[in-house]
Amino acid sequence: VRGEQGSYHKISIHSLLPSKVCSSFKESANFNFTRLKVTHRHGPCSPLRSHPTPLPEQILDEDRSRVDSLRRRIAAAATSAKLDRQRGSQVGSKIPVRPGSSVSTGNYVVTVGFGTPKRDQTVIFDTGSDITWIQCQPCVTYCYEQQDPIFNPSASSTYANISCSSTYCSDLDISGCSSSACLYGVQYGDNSFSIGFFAQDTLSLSPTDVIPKFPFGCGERNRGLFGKAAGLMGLGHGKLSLVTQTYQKYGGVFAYCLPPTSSSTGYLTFGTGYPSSKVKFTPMVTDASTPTFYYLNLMAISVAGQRLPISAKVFNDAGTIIDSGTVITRLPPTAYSALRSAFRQAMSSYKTASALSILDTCYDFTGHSTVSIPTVALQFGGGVTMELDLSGTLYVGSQSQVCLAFAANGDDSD
Amino acid sequence: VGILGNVQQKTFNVVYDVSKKKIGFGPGAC
Repeated sequence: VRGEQGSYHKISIHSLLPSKVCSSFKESANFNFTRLKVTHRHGPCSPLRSHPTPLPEQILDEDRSRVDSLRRRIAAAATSAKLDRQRGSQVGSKIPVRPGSSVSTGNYVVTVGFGTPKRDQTVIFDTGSDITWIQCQPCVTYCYEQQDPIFNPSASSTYANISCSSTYCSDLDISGCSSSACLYGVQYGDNSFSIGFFAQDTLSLSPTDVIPKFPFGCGERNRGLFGKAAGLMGLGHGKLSLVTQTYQKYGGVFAYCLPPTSSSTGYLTFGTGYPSSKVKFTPMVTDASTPTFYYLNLMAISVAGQRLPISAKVFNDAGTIIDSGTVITRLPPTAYSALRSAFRQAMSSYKTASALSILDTCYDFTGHSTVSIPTVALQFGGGVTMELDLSGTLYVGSQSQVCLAFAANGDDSD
Repeated sequence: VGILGNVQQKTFNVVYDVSKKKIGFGPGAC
């Protein structure tokens, strides 16, 4: 219900709480474009659902590691255009792993097929990194437990290692060489990592949408917070990402919808056939020193229909990236302070609750059947306004701890 | 750097068009 006291969501408390039952998005029978089902990796719709489900604060703590990694990477790029390439000679022993050289975690997964015949692998999809990788047999050093059978490259008739002399190999941030086979390494902000052979094989996004000779990492030494996912799909803007590698086929176009709860499903599409109704566009900005990331221009924030008094310079100085793998939006402190103040004022009739990890504006809705939450809107360059869904405004720990789902950076220049 | 995280993107059709250098948002998509 909108329009009360400006612009508010009026909702049932129960709609905020996660369900234990999957409520799948209704799919039309036929699409003329590639469409994958997106699920939250910890929810009941996920093929990877784990027991026990991580606590909300655990997910936020992992998110803090990812954001620290993003900051380090962007800061490092500002002083050094490119990381030195290192050469090693053995899988898992000579490739240097560098904190913050890439970024990971993320909570949304899709299932795609690798090899011939294809083997389904459920992977995390991530617009904040480039390299697609999966765990591979024989797991020369070690693999973590995953839901799907671990991919066996020797059983695929189309698998081939990439040569050390290939441009694919020189495009890797971290690479090595073993008997002329190219080795890759990725390490993420939470110290998760994958190391193995950089290879090519057929990637099946759907039964009819097949990408031959797709370059990906075949991981022989993998460890970290990937849950039971088989690996990761890199949808960044860099040379080796799925988006760039399929540019001729899909024109560099992809789209996704992240579901409102962990018990519902969304989609990931490739190509121009995405659902186009009501879509408004803002300019995509790129930075040569950090080509992986998609930047956009955040200009202003509104709460309950009232634009907050934040100078555009505050947003311009920092810059903004969009990332499917970061959970909570981070704002310059000046902007976050204004948002928090306006939100707290609009929520002054509710009992406050203690902070939840990085979230400092929380409410206890115990005893309430419905609540009214002020709408939050983000305004981007080109006059595009994104009025957030309620699921995009709040982060629910429990009914007694529901928090504003924003956090601040360290300082305005961060 | 500011980061637009995945909570805030929920239910939007988020469109990346690298060739036209634009990012789109469509509400209520899922």
